[in-house]
Parts: sequence; C-alpha cells; structure tokens
Amino acid sequence: LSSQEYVHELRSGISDEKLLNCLESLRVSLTSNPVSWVNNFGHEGLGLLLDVLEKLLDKKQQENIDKKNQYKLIQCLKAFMNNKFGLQRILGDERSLLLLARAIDPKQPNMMTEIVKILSAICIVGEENILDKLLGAITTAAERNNRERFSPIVEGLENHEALQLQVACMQFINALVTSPYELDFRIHLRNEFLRSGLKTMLPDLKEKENDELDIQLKVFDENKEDDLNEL
Amino acid sequence: EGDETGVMDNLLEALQSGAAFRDRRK
Repeated sequence: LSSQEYVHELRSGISDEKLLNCLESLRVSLTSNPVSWVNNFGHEGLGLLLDVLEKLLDKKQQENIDKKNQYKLIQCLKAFMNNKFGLQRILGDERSLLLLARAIDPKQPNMMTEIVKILSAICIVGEENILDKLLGAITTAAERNNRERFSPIVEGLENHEALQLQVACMQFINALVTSPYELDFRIHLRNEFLRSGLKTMLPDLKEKENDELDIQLKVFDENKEDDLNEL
Repeated sequence: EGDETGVMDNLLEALQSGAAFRDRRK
C-alpha cells in the first residue's frame, strides 16, 4: 500500500482483525520504506494513529484484540520515530506523550517494555522542556487512575517474570532522574522513586545478576553518589 | 536519507549500554 492508502484505511474507522492486519502491514512499511515515505504518511497518519490509540485507551473493557491492536500501534509509533522527522513530530505533539503515558500498563509487560523504552529515548534526546512535558504527561495519566505518578513504573520493576521490562523500567528511571540540570530536582525525583517502592526493590534486583540490569543499577548508584558529593 | 534513519535504534543502544548516561555526566 502507498502511504496515502494507509491514511485512507485508518480514516475509514476499521477495527478488530482488520485494524490489526493494517497496523502490522504499516509497521513493516514504516520500517522498510525511505524517510520520504514516512514523511508523507506522517502528515495525516500520525494524528490518525493517535486517534486510534486514544479510542482504544478510552474503552472501559478492553478485549484481547484491543490489547493486540494497542501493542501493534505502539510498535508503529516506534518505527515512525526511527528518523529525525518522525521523532520531531512526536516531540512536538503533547498529545502523543500523554497517550504513550496513558498506555503504560504493567499488566501488559511486552507493550509496557516498548513504551518505557520509547519514553526513555525521548527523555535523553536533549530537546528543551522535554522533561517537563514528559513528567506532565506521566502525572496526568496517573491522576486519571488516582495513582501516584511513578507507581506504574515501579510496578513494572516488581514483575520478576519479565526481565526485559525490569531493565527497561530501570533505564527509564535513570533517564528521568539524570535529566534535570538542577541538583535539587534530580534528588527530588530520585527520592520520589525510592519512596514509591524502588528502595525496597533494589536489593532483589541486584541479586538477579543480569548484565543489562546491572548496567542500569550501576548508573543509578553512580549518579546518586555523584549528586551526594555535589550536595 | 541514510543518516536520518535509525535515530531511535541509536538512542536505545546508548541507553542500554549506559553510554547515554556517561555522556550526560560530562
């Protein structure tokens, strides 16, 4: 399909299996076509993808097919962002950050792994005010569920069945905590995570002796030590 | 277009290896 044909398909309001097929095909196209193709799709296509994601998130009771569609859609967004144009589009669109934050769901470990990875990358990209936008999105998403803003991330860390999710969550915590220019703000974010349950989890995570996890745990400790020295 | 693609892949690799954080502390 051409990029315009995907736009047409998404605009037609397809759902369930048909939507899943369309999204899988779109993911492949976004991955394998040149940036100009992604660019053409993105003008209208990004808004349509976000509309579909919002509709899925707003469903009170998600069926299995809805969960599959949501995961596939996140994979499409990730492929869309794998070039400067796509990344800039997402960064410039606060709705996309809010919807990604709303889609964080510890009960869907594979999808959550992808989302926290995407958000970590957004965090370190160096765009002005991106941390404020990201924290705003996470806070708003948590408020909708009457939860503390960092609880879902710490809950992801607690899932010992999903090692990749634990690595991704620790990576996201590091990305957030190392972002502020001000020492006070870094300490504040770190303490908020520790109070949200991270403190009791750290010994268990260290015992796992997994290389990828150990890298993130080391980054966390080193930055904490540096900040204490600076303080 | 070659140098414009793989942006996300590169960021994720830097995060995973810890290099992204070492760069930040410099």
